[in-house]
Amino acid sequence: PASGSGKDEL
Amino acid sequence: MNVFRLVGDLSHLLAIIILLLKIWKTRSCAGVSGKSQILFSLVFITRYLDLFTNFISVYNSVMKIIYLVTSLGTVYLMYFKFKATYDSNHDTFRIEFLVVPVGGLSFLVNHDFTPLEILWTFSIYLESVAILPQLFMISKTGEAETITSHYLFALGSYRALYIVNWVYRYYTEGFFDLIAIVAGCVQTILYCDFFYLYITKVLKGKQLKLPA
Repeated sequence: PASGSGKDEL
Repeated sequence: MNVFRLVGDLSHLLAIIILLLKIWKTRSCAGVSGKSQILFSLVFITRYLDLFTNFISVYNSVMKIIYLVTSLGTVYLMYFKFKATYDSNHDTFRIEFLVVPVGGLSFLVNHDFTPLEILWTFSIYLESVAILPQLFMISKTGEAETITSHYLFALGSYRALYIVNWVYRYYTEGFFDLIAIVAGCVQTILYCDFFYLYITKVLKGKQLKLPA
């Protein structure tokens, strides 16, 4: 899971 | 962004506004768990540390600031301005039993062993259990004001909608974040019995009373 892109969520 | 996540965020914002207005208008925080509000503030602080370093979008930054300001504002109202109405006798959940295990787990299970990532992971795990003091308080008092049950319904719905968002993103973008998904499922499951009571009672105009 690309954890970095998970940070575009609130 | 997709409609599930947008509605989820708006449901989350609605919940926070409902609570803030309830406390501000009635000048009372009876039936509200201050401990859960402290945990929510901690969730936002540890999750949004990248507010100024990692710009995603205007929407993202504005919502983060709103969440931080409103959650800290709610804690301020509960523990300072309307402290006299805070029901500390029923708000007795030991939050150290949540923060310590969640803190340990965020060190053990994370995507990347860096301070920002561990704090984000801590925030995700903590959010999944942050409502427990509130649910515990309602089980102790045996009832909840109707406005508080609307708050809980909106708050519980937000993460349920996020689960739909994650399914949608998995099938459309091939994106998934297992830590957020597992924690989000735990969080939503904790609301299940409340959802049942809300739909069978509150929506029929009855007071939310837990079976004694």
